Formats: sequence, structure tokens, C-alpha cells
Amino acid sequence: PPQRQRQRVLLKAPTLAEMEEMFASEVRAVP
Amino acid sequence: RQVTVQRKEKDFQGMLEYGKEDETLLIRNLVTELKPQTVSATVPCLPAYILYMCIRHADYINDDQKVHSLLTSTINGIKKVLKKHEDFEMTSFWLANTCRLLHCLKQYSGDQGFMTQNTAKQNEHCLKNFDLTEYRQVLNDLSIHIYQQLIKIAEGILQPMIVTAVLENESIQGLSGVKPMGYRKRSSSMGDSDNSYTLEALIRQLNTFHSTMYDQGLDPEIIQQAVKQLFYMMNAVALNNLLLRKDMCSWSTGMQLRFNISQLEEWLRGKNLHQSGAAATMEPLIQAAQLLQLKKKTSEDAEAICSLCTVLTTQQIIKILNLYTPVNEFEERVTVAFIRNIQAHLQERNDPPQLLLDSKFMFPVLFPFNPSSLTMDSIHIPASLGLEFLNKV
Repeated sequence: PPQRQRQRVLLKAPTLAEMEEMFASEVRAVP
Repeated sequence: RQVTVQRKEKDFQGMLEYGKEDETLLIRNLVTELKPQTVSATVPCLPAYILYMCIRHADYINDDQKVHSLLTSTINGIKKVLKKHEDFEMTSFWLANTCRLLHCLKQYSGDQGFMTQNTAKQNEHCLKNFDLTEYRQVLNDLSIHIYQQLIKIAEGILQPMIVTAVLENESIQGLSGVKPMGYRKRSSSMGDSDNSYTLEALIRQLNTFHSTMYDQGLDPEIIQQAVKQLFYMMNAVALNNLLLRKDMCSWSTGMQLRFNISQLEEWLRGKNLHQSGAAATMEPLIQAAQLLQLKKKTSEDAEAICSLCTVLTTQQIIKILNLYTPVNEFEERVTVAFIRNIQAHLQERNDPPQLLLDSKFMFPVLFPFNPSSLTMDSIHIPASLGLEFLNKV
């Protein structure tokens, strides 16, 4: 019998541009 | 007598545990500060497998924040290292690793469609708690971005070589004596003693690109697409140059050009890349070389030219005929009547009025799923990576 698909929680991912902005703000925060 | 108890490798389930405080060090040692040579003697794409094993442990302990944080740091780390090192080796290395990480996230996602080639052991290594479909999309976008950077770097290296190597290279003995009158030896911008831009040098450069991509474990389908893209660019740059230079439009240049292209085709066959579509991108240049060599006098000649030059536009054919220069006093110029005859033949084609090719055009790239036969628990992490804070689980 086909194996039942295990339900996994979808992790929402930021877009590449959003990641870039997160990265830039981290860099800005470092004195 | 000292007794050492060694942890049995068979207990290793293919996961790597680390403290959250070590994430920065992990990314530094494995991504931003890593030199590709450090892992050149290991399995190709080792960083991608290590990163997957870390993600898997974060998934195993059901820590979504840790998964988010690691993937974000990884992606930003890759972008950072590629901004700092815009060279072919580093870019190819991270393209191979980003694609491998993407393949791992598919192969071990738990989606049946990606598990068809998995062994039972590999199925045990699937993610248990999280669906990382959205991160796969981000990694796919990142791969496209890296691929474009790789092509840009390779084009920057090849571009200055193309005209001299493909058009001006005179490797057929005795042909230079039959150059058009008044153009002898004037076309070459390089001295005879300088062989840095010969066809051999261009082929050596292609060899370097190919062996770098191949050794780093870049997927064969991506290597094929990259080579096709570079051949398209070589064709466009060489043909555009030919279309603007009277000294290039002669029978002897056509002969030499066809010979040079055959060397490139031979290179493709030698690398098993003849099915990549790369050779087909050279077809306009091949037809231009043949057009230079065909007779251009009778109505039958005109018909032969029209049936042969299928990928050259009417504008390009007419331009080459207009530029055509006899090599000596025994060869006749192309007559106006002959060119009109060709124009009449080609009228029904309704070609776009395009003379030059777009040398910046890029074929869309695809990253087909390529599962690995490796199992995570067989992967060895060399001490030189400085990742001793990772615990095998």
C-alpha cells in the first residue's frame, strides 16, 4: 500500500531581496 | 595501558548538532572563509552535505527558528562570499554547492516525487517536521543569480580572445598569402610572438572552465548549459565582427574560420558536450564561413547560397556579399546583379531587419533535480575545516 504522506509544517521563507535587507540591517547594526 | 573508546561510525545517523552560538563560526568556516582547495580532495559539494546534516538536526529537534536562522545565514553567507570573490573558481564552487543543497532539500523532503531513486537508508534521512518548499524556491533563485555571475565572469575572460582566436587565427599553412590585397597582416592586433590569444589559448581556457566545474561536482546539465551559453557568445562576437570588417570577408578567411570552428566542435566532442546544443549556436558563423567559400556568380550559385544560409538573416547575407573582397586578380567581385538576385530569392522569408546578433542574450537556465547516491552517514568531515564543534548524531 502507498505510504501515507507525513504532514510537515511549512516554513515561510523570505525572498532573496528580503534576506538581503535583513543582512544589510544586521551589518548596519554592528558598530 | 591506555584504552580509547572510539565512537562507532554505525551509530551516526547522518545529522550534525551545533549550539546556536556556533552558527556564526559554522558559516564563517564553511562558507565565507572557505577556500575551495580545502575540500578539493573530499566528496564534491561537501559544504552542501554538511549544511544539510545541520538543517536535518534542527528539523529533528523541531526547532523552526534554528532552521530559519541557519538557512538565512547560509544564503547571505554565499552572497557575501561571491560579492567578495568574483572569480570563476569560487563562483562555480558555490553554484555547485547551492544546487546540491537544493537537491538535498528535495531528495530528503519526504515528497514521494523526489524519493524514487532513494535507498531505504536515504529515506531514513528525510526531514521529519518541516516543509522547506519556500526555501527551495529561494535557493533556486540564488542558483540563477550565481549562474548569471558565472557566465558574466567567463564571458569577461573569453571576450578579448574571440576575434583574434576565432577570426584572425591563421593556423592553416600558406593561407595568409591569399589574404585580400592590401589587408595582408594588417588585421591582427597581436604580434606574431604573442600567442596569448590563439585558438589554442582559447581552447585551453575552455578546458580550465570545464575542469573547474566538473571537479567541483557541478551538475552535468548545468555545465552543458554554461558551455552552450559561452559558445553562443563566441558565435555572436565573431559574427558581429565579421559583419563589420571588409578584411574578414574573403574566401581564405572563410576557409580558416571553418577550420577554427571545427576545432571548437572537436573540443565539444572530446568533452562529451556535443549533445549540449553548443555546436548549434555556432551555426550562423558556420554558414557565414560557407558563404565566403561558395561561388557567387550564376543563378544556380544564388540558389545554393539561399538554401544553405538558413540561419543568417537576409541583411547578414547581403552585408557579407557586399563586403566580400576577392583574394587576387583572378577572382571576380560579387556583381550588383548577383546581389539583387539573392535579394529577390530571400524576399519571401520576411526576415527581421537585423544585422548584428545580441551578444548579451542569455538562454533561460534550468536546474533539473539530480539526486545523490551518497548517504549522509558515510560523509567524513576533514579536520582542516575547523568544524570540531559539530557533534555527530
